[in-house]
Amino acid sequence: NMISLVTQKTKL
Amino acid sequence: KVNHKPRICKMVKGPNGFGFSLNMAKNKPGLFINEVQSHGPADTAGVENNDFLVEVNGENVMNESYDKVVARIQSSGDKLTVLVCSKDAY
Repeated sequence: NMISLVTQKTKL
Repeated sequence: KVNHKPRICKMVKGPNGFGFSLNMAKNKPGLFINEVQSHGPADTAGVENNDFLVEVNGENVMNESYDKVVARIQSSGDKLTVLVCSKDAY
């Protein structure tokens, strides 16, 4: 599951 | 069928921004895009979920920090040009 690996997220 | 070629996508900011999220994943190189807003600017320009970001406004950002790339996009103004490629191509 890719989501669990996400460490940074920014809505642009 | 998956298109492995890099794509240049030009978009103009809408009421909800450019319509995508920029992500960095733990233990993985590169920055990838998801949460592409259906019919939003990025979607219309041809950006797809899980695309990797290669260039922002003609500048290669593959070796830049996450924060710097986000700042680059945020300071782009109303127009943004990105070069993206599929996860497999990356």
